[in-house]
Amino acid sequence: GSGSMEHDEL
Amino acid sequence: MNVFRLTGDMTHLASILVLLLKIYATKSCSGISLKTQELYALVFLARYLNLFTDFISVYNTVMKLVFIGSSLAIVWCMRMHKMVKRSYDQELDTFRHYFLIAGCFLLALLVNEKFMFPEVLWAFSIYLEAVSTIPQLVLLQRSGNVDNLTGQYVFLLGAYRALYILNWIYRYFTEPHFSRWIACVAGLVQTALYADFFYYYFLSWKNNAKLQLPS
Repeated sequence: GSGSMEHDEL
Repeated sequence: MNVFRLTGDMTHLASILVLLLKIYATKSCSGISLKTQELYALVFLARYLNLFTDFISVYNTVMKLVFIGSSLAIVWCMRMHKMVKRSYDQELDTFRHYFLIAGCFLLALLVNEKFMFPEVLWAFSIYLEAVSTIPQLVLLQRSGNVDNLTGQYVFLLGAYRALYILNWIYRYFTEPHFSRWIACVAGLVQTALYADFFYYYFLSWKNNAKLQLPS
């Protein structure tokens, strides 16, 4: 998804 | 990935390894709050639902599995392992953590990035993590003296989120559309809750004395 929405952090 | 986030994740992992070491080496969970461990297991289960749907990286997947697996193993150990559960401070670990769960879920329904099931659960996990250490801090104040491994566990647990705050500041200045205000505000609250523990932990380190929290 878009950078801001995707939760790429733990 | 930046150095603050990587160091934060390693500090978080270290806190879990120290806790596992304490339970395994001493066969005791004295000074550890089962309620905080249960809240953390809930935090990871609610936050890592996308474990099998959104692949981000091998690192991300492996760490999620480690966090979920270790938190469930610790809760199981404290509830079922006959040696360990005998040392559980049941009469001191009495914080009503169900209120924390209910309050965080209500807040997540009201304040989230998008009113969708996964996003509400994600916000719930962020709010719940911010307050999940309260039962543990209350237990430490009640139990007076704190053994070294427990003190190190709580210190590392608090330090990891402080490193995440540096990570969010770094990402804010380096990524154009970066906005993590929910995680950032909750992270500040979470770290602030450790303020007095950090103070007494620093004193015990400076004076080379036993960690004592004023009851």
